[in-house]
Amino acid sequence: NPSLNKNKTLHGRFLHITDIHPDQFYLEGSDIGEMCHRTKTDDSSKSNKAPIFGKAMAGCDTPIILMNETFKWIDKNLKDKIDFVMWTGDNIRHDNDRNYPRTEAEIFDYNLKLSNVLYDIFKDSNGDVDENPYDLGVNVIPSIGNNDVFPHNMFSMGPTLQTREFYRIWRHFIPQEQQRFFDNGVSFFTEIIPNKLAVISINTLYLFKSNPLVDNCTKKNQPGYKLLIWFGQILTEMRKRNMKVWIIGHVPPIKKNFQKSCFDKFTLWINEFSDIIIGNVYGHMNIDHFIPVDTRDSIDSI
Amino acid sequence: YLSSKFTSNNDNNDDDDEFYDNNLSIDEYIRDLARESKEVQMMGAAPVNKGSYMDKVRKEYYQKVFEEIEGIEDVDKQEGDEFEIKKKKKKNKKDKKKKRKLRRDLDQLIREYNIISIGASIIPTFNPSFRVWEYNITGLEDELQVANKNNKSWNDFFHELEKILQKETISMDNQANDDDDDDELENLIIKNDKTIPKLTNHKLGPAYENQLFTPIRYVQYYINLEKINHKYYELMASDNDDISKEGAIRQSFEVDIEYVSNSDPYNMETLIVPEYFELMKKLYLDDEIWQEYLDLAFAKSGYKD
Repeated sequence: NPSLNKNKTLHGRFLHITDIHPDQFYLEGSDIGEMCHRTKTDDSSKSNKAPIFGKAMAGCDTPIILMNETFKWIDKNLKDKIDFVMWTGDNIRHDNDRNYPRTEAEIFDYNLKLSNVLYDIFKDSNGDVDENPYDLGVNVIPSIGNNDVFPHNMFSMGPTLQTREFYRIWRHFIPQEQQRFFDNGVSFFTEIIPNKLAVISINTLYLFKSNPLVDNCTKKNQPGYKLLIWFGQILTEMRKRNMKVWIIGHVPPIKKNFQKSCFDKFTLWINEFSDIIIGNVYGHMNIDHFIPVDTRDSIDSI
Repeated sequence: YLSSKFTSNNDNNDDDDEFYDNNLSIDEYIRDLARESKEVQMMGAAPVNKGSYMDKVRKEYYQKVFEEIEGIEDVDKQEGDEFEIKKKKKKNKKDKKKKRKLRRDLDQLIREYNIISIGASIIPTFNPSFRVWEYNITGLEDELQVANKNNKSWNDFFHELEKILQKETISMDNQANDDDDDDELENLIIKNDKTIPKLTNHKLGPAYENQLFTPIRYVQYYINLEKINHKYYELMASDNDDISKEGAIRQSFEVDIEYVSNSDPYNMETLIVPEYFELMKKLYLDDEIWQEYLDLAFAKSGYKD
C-alpha cells in the first residue's frame, strides 16, 4: 500500500458473514413460542425451551452467546488467513415482540457494538493502530441491512441523522475521502489492493421495493437514481484504472426484491462492467443459494 | 400505502422469499398481509415456504438456463445432421466449424448472465453459517509492478463526481415533466440518462474466465446447533464440579465445514459463470443432486415446508 508505505501479505481468501441478528433479550430456557424472551407456559418439554446456543427453525433471533462464540472462533481460526471481510448487514434482532419494541437507539447501539467487535478483531496487530485507525490488518466492508434502519425498511436520501450515525459507527471502515458521498447515501468502496482490487458496498435500501420512502430509479429526485449515477461513475473510473471489483449489499438484486426500474438499470450496470466485476455477494434471505440474472430481459424492458 | 404496494405487485415481508400471486385482489392481498403479519408476531422469523421458494428458483431460473443451453445444442445438432448427409467427406473440417459455432453461441449466452450469490445467515433461521471464499492471486506480483501510477487521486475524482451529480440532477429536472409521453423525447431522455450504461463490447473478466482475482473455491462453515447444545447440556449434567458454565460453553462450541464448492453436489473446479451453467444443468436434471443442494441451502437443518 503506497499511501501507507506498508506491505501486506495476501492470502487469496476472504470471509462473507451476514444477518447476525443478535438478540439481547434471548433467554436460555424461555419459551420458544415467546420469541425465546420469557417463560409463560408450564410446559417443561425440552423441545419448546430455548437452548443456550439457539435453535434452528424455531423463529428466535441469535443468542448473544452464539454471536460471541462465533466471533471468537473467527478471531482464533480465520483472522490471520484472510484478506478482507464482506459484512452484509442486519445487525440487530427482529422487531417481533410487542413487549420489547425495537428502538432506533437499540439499532444504533447494536450496530456500534458489532462494528467495534469486528474492528477489534481485524485491526492491525502491529501496534500502530492509534496512529492510523484506518489501517486495518484485514479490511472490513460493511453494508446496511433493512433491519439496521428505523423504522424497519425505511431509509430516505441523505444526509440524515441515520446516514451520519452510520458514518460514526463505521468510521474505521469508510475511507475519509468518501465521507461526503457516504453521508448522501451510505454507499462506498474500499480498495483492498490500491488501484487493483476493490469492494463496492451498495446501499440496496434505495433500490428495495419494500422501502416506502423510495419509488423508482427513473426520477432524478429519487435516491436510487443518484445511487446509480454514483455507481456508474465509480465503475467507469475503476475500469480506467484496470481495477477489478466485488459488489456487495444486503438485499440481493433480484426481481422480487428490487423496484423494477432499479432492478433493470442495476442489472445493466453489472453486466456492462462484467470485464471488471468479479462477483456479487448479498445476504437478507438466509438461504445459501445463487440466482442467475439475465440481462436481456432488462435490455428489452428499458 | 397498501394500495401503492399492491399496484406494484410487491411483497412486504422481512426476509420473505415467496413469489406472490399477482392475480390476487386487493382485499385478498390485504388479508394475506394481515395473516402474515400475525404469523410474524406469533412466530418471529421462523422459516415458512422456503422449500417452495427454492422450487421456484429451480423452475424459473435454473430450468430456463438449462433450456437455453439445450436450445443452442439442439440447433447445432440439427445443423450437424444435415451436414452429415450432404458432405460426409469434409466431416472433420465442418466438425471444427460446428464446435466453434457452438462455443460462440454458448459464450454469447454466458456473457448475458450475472450470478448473484446469496449467503446463509448467522441467525438460526436454519443452522448458522458463513463462507470463506478463495480467489486466484497468481501473477499478482507482476501486475503490481506495472501498476499505473498516473491515476488521479480519488479526492480529485470525487470532486469531479460531485459536479457531475449536481449537473445531472439539475439538467434532468429541466428536461421533462412526469406527463411527457412523446416518444422522441423519451428516447432522448433514455439516451442521455446517465443511470443507463452505454453498452460496449468488452473482454470478459474474472467472473467468466479464470484469471487474477477469479474466485476459485469456497468453504462453507456451519454450526450444528443441535450437536453443540446437546454437548453443552451433557457437560453441565455431568458430575464434574470443575466445569463452569463458561468452560462448558467453550468446550461445546464448534464450527464445522459444511461443504466445499469443489465437492458434491457442486463439484465446481472454479467459480466462473460457465461452471455455474454446468451446475444449473445438473440441478435441474438430477433430483438427487437437487435434494443435496436443498439440504445445504438450509444449512443441514433438515428444513422442509
